Amino acid sequence: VVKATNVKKVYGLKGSIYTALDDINLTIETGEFVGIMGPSGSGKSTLLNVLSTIDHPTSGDIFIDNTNLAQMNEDQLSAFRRDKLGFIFQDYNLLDTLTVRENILLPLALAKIKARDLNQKADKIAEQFFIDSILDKYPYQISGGQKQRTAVCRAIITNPSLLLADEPTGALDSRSATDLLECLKELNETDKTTILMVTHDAFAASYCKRVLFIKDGTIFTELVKGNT
Amino acid sequence: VVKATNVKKVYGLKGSIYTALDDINLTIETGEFVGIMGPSGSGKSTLLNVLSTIDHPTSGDIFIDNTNLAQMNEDQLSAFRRDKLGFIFQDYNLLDTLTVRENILLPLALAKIKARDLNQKADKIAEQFFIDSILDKYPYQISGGQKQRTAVCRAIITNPSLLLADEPTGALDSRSATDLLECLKELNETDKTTILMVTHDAFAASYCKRVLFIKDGTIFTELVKGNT
Ligand SMILES: Nc1ncnc2c1ncn2[C@@H]1O[C@H](COP(=O)(O)OP(=O)(O)OP(=O)(O)O)[C@@H](O)[C@H]1O
Ligand SMILES: Nc1ncnc2c1ncn2[C@@H]1O[C@H](COP(=O)(O)OP(=O)(O)OP(=O)(O)O)[C@@H](O)[C@H]1O
Ligand SMILES: [Mg+2]
Ligand SMILES: [Mg+2]
Repeated sequence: VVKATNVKKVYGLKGSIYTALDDINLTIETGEFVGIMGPSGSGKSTLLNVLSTIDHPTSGDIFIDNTNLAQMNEDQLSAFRRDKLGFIFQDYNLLDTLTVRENILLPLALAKIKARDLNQKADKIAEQFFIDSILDKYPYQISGGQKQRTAVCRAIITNPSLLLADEPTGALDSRSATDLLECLKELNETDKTTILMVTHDAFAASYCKRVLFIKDGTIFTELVKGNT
Repeated sequence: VVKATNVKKVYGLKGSIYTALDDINLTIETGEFVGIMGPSGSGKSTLLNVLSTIDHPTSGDIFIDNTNLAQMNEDQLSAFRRDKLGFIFQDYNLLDTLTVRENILLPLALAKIKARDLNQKADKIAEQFFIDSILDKYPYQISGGQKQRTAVCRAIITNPSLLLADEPTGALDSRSATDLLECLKELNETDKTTILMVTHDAFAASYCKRVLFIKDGTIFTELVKGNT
């Protein structure tokens, strides 16, 4: 369960401040697949950054499984990010000095898994997203959509219990996008992965069971999927 | 007029080569608005890079207004890129050490326009895309969609005669995307700007008069817009 209570995020100091999040309240139950939609600049990425502990709220509380993040020490936060969280970044955040394979495996390297297991895992997940032929290339040698899928593989290779996805289909053609969305659907239904996905795309949003709408740093409405 | 004849682009050397473009032939007439669609990794960005002189084909010829690019010297190529070309990059290519305003104005700074004129031009174009409030921020301080629109402003501020746009709506919500597409439509209809736009989005493609479909580095079909 992910819960945000009166979360606010203000950037800047002195005379030049900007309120990116303004009184966010939300609860995401374990196993939910929730979408977040809203205009450009409305606070979606900021919200994911704050929920994932990558950034800190200016005020307010965030609870992960009933534990207030503000009360976790750095070791506990690192363990959460390493063992429970997967994050597909809007701008991918691949490391340019690592190959596609090494980027995908980075979370597992941090968890000290055996080398042979690593290569098998990388091969298998890369095949699923049709990027197995580029595993030895570097990020500057692959296309935008190939980078995005590399980022997806890296985010899900640890089988995280919470997956935050920031516009994971933006650079994908419709076939690749559908492949990804079906994979997320399966993770949610089979592995009970909790998924929070930011998207601008109505087709992607149709995979969510519930969609929160954000504007000017505030959630102002939500839609819950019917049974049609 | 942009014309490509038997263009091929091969990456790599020795035993590790990859053919990203394989025998491209196309003609874009002055004033056309042409789309390019195709699967991820099919060669779209590579094609734009080669047509814009940012990269070189391995073989084949490209003509801009009947002049073979291979016969232009570096000064002529620089003049073409500076005076005639606008490019909206897939990953935006903003300079992190420049503000949004300075990024937008970079092409004009290169053309040595007067300072007062510069600020007016930046204000005007930024207002058109609703990023006038962030002109003094740096790229790490703005959202994905705000970066994309900054890149758009920078590409069109010189009123280029040829605009290459690599997935210019990928990070935009539908309202921002429509604003951009309407702007491109106006540039094409009013200023006679020749536009070649890569897109994965059917709505964006509907703005094009003609769409070329690329797969495995080859154009394999095209659709021409009817009058319905
Ligand atoms: N510098 C490079 N070195 C080696 N291979 C490259 C290089 N740049 C691109 N490629 C390969 O060439 C192919 C075409 O790349 P390109 O970026 O043109 O694809 P694209 O159609 O734009 O895809 P997307 O829709 O994902 O952006 C891809 O398979 C890519 O891996
Ligand atoms: N580091 C920062 N410093 C100052 N302002 C920031 C910073 N990061 C984001 N902002 C501002 O906060 C607002 C929300 O940004 P955020 O990236 O969350 O938007 P978003 O909803 O993800 O938009 P998009 O759909 O364009 O990706 C924007 O107006 C942005 O300019
Ligand atoms: Mg964002
Ligand atoms: Mg591309």
